[in-house]
Amino acid sequence: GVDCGADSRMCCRQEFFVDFKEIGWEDWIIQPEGYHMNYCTGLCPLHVAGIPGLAASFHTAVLNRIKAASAAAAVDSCCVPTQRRPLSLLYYDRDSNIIKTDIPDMIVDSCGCT
Amino acid sequence: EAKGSGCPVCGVASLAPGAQRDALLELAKQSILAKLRLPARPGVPQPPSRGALLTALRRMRAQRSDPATASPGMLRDGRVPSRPGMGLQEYEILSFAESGPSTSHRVHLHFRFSQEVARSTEILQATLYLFWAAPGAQPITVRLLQPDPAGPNMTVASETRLEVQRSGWTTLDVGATLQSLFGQETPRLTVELEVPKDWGTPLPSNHSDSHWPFVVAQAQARTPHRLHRR
Repeated sequence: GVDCGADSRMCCRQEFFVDFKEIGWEDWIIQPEGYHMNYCTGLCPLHVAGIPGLAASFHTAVLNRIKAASAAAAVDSCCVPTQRRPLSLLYYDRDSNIIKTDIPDMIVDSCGCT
Repeated sequence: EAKGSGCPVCGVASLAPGAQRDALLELAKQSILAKLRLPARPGVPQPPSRGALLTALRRMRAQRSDPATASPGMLRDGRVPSRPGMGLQEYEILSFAESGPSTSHRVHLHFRFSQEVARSTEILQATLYLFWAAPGAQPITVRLLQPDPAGPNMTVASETRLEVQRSGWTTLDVGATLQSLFGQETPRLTVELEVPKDWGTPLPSNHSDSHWPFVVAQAQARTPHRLHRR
C-alpha cells in the first residue's frame, strides 16, 4: 500500500492519529494513549483498478496500458482498506470495572483499489 | 460519493482543514463508542486503590501461569471454558467488590456489571477471589445471591462451605451464576459470607486494603443470531 503525501491524488492511506487527551477521554481509557484512525482516500482510475496500492512492476504497467486502451465497461473502482488490525483498549466502564477488549478491524494498515 | 452516503469520511474531504479535523475527531469518538456498544462515554471513574489493582493483576497472572497451584482452597466445578470463538470480540473484566449491608458474622459484597457488556456478551469463565485475613482455621459459608424475579428478595444461586485453614487467597468459580445474571435487568452479583457468631469478619478491614475481593471474568461477544429462511 501507499501512504498519502502532501499532494497525493491516487489511492493511498491517510494517517490520522486521535490523541485521547485531546478529546478529553484520557480519564476513562487507560490504554492506549490514542487511536490511529487512518483512512483510504484518492483516485482509482480504471487502469489501476483491482491492484492493491500502486504496483510498480513492468508486468503491471503493461497490464495497465492494456486496461486503459480497452476502457471496456467504465466501471467505478474505489480506494478501500486492504489490510486492517484490531484496536486493543483497556478502559473503565460506568461501574468503574476495568475492561480489556480487542475491537477487530479498527486500524487501517494499507489501502488499494477495488 | 455523494455527501452523507454510506462512506463516513467522503464528505470530510471537502471541508476546510480545521473543520475537517473536528469532523474526523467526532467520527473517531462515534466509531469507538459504537464498537464498545456505549451510548456515550462513561462518567469519571472511581478507580480502585493502586494496591488493590496491583494485587489483583498479580493474582490474575499467577492464576493464568499455573492454575493448579495458584492458591489454596481452589474451587472449580470442573467446567472448561468453551473455546473462545474465532473472530468474536472478547472481553476481560475486572470488578472490585462494593460493601453491602453487613453484621459481625455476615458480610455482603456487591459486584456490578454494565448492561452494555452484559447484553452483548456471554460469559466464558468467571472467578471470585477472596482473601481471608483470619490467621487460624475458620469455617466460612459463601453464598452467591441473585435477585428473585418474582419479588424484591434475593435467592441463593449457590452455597459453598469452606474450612479455611490459614490466611490467604481462595478462588471460587462464579461463571454459571454470572452467566445467568447477565441475562437479567440489573447484572449485579451479590456474595454473602457467613461465619459462626463471635468469630469476627473473615475479610480485610476496609475497601482500600490491597487484598480487597474482586471478580475476573472472560466474556465474548454473543454470536449474532442468523435467521435461515427457506
